[in-house]
Amino acid sequence: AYVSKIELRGFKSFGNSKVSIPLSRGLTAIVGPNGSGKSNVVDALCFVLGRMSAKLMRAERFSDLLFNGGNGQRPAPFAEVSLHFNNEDSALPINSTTVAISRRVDRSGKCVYRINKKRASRQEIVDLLSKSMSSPGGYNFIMQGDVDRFIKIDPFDRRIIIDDLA
Amino acid sequence: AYVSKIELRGFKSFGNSKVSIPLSRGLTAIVGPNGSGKSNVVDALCFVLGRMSAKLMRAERFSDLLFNGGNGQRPAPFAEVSLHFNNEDSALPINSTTVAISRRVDRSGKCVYRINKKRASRQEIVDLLSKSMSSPGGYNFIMQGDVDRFIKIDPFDRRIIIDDLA
Amino acid sequence: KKEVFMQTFNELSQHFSKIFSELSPGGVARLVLENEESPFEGGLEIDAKPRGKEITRVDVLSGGEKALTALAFIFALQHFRPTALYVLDEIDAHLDPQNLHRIAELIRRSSRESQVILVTLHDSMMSVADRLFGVTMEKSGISRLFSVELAGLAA
Amino acid sequence: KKEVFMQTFNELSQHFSKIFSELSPGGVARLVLENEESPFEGGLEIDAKPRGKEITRVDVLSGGEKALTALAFIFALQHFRPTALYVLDEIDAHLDPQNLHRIAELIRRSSRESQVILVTLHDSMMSVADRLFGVTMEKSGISRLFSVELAGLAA
Ligand SMILES: Nc1ncnc2c1ncn2[C@@H]1O[C@H](COP(=O)(O)OP(=O)(O)OP(=O)(O)O)[C@@H](O)[C@H]1O
Ligand SMILES: Nc1ncnc2c1ncn2[C@@H]1O[C@H](COP(=O)(O)OP(=O)(O)OP(=O)(O)O)[C@@H](O)[C@H]1O
Ligand SMILES: [Mg+2]
Ligand SMILES: [Mg+2]
Repeated sequence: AYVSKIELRGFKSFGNSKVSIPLSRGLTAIVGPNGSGKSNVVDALCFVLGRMSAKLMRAERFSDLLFNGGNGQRPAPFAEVSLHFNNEDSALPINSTTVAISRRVDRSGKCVYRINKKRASRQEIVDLLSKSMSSPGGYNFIMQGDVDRFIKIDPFDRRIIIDDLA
Repeated sequence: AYVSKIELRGFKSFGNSKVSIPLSRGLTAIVGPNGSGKSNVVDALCFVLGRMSAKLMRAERFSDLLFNGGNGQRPAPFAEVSLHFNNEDSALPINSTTVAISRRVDRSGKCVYRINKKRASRQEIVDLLSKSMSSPGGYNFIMQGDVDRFIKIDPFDRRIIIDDLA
Repeated sequence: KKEVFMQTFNELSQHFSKIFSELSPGGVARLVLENEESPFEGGLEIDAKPRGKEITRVDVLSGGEKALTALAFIFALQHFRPTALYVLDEIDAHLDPQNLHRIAELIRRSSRESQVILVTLHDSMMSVADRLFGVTMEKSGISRLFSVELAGLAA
Repeated sequence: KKEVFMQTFNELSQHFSKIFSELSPGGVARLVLENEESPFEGGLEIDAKPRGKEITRVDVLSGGEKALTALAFIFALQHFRPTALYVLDEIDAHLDPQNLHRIAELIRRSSRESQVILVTLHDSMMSVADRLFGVTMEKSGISRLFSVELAGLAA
């Protein structure tokens, strides 16, 4: 299975209109000036995959993930990210050729997850995607600055990486 | 006054032959692949200007600054760096239109400084160059990785920078 | 427990050495346990020998060489338990044009098996993409995303 | 003692705000003492507002914006007590092409007053140099330096 598109609405700098990003099955590159919103797309992926710590998405709390209105717009009432999968190979354990995962958070920080529009728990999403989307240690997601951390890591912590993998 | 050229011999990756780098009065850029020796030129400048800590030049001890022989050459018996100044404007407090500062270190770690070939103490070199070559805090030398440190610095340490300047 | 650790270590070690050689042609590197008898009492060091240089502890390498070695380590971790999607945000700072090209080629190869999303500021990295999106922030403070034609870029 | 500190702070502050505006057109930034009454009991924060965005503590900015702000701070420190020679080793990681260009222009301007040695991996940075040297490491492990003609590079 692969991600056919990402949809964002009200998430960080992505405003109140729905933004749709159709992905390649192979390599999709995202470019643009400093501060344009590239890492915010990465944060959106972390968000919809159920990350529990807002800090990982460079936010103090989950309500900081809502579009704050920027320069004179009205702030978003909620932030929502959807991940659409092509599941024709049935790699995802669900009886559907297209699978849409979404997560919405409102100003109070309350989250609602959905699988194909039906409400679901975070655990159901994690179970559905664990085999394809997450690796022990989360090393399939290399965030901005992670390489520098790997460069500076001390030998003991580097060995602990292996402990955790084993 | 400005630096007309830098000469290196036996210093880090610069081998046993003398290398001469004539500088522009304005902007001189140094480029090349990773690991080619660009930062070693910067280390050479730190060295000849009298830095007391070998660690600043990414060496455990001063003897590590000697060319280690690389792939099958003989290691250097000493490392020497010279800085040649055009002093026609007499900005350097010395009665000479050309000024050559040099520093040589041998395998035992013993250093010899010279001003225009005459032996000098490190303090004499520092006094001669302090007005033009060093700023409080040493901020005229931004080493590889320093910008990242400035990005990560916490507010207290950032304020201490000002304490030290004042 | 040490059994499981050593199995994991050995498998990771193989991946790491292989990937390093791809990224640093003619170079070799290996993971070294400080204490092979009781690994948990020591750390994990990396010995790296780029072509033409002596074997050294990784912390003696240049900035770019350290970055390349760290990337080989990261990719080895990824090969250990492959996933369907990889997201890489600006992993290419510190690399010279030749190393950027090798990293780009390695990512291009992985993208045949897995889906990869790559955020980069470098032309040489974006040129290996199947799809390219540009992001800009408007005066309104809203990020706009648009598709970019890849044909015009130098490969 | 606080007198001297405040004098230094104010002078540095002016340099910083001015340089930031040059690097981030339409943007403003300022140094902020956490405790203005007794500065030594607090730290030094940076508030930065790139064009079109709200004022934020610098740690909320993007990676490249943080780098640009740190560079403005570094250049302000350099302006505080100018020297005849500046040595800058790879200060340009994290910056997009437009920011690289602005940093290059700022360095070019400073090089009219002072001598600057700049180590860089980026074409846009080396293109503003008066002289260009290339370094390569031979199989012997020896670094070779050679002069490079600047005429051929895109400005
Ligand atoms: N909740 C929010 N509402 C509106 N804008 C936001 C919100 N959170 C973050 N932003 C904006 O997003 C921008 C940062 O975007 P991002 O970190 O994705 O940039 P980037 O493209 O990755 O830049 P770089 O190349 O420097 O890493 C900041 O300008 C910030 O003001
Ligand atoms: N004493 C020495 N004798 C011989 N070679 C040395 C010595 N000290 C360091 N080196 C070599 O110098 C090289 C590092 O050079 P340097 O740090 O200047 O690279 P660089 O061009 O700045 O690379 P980067 O772009 O990655 O920062 C290493 O390969 C190291 O082996
Ligand atoms: Mg970013
Ligand atoms: Mg370097």
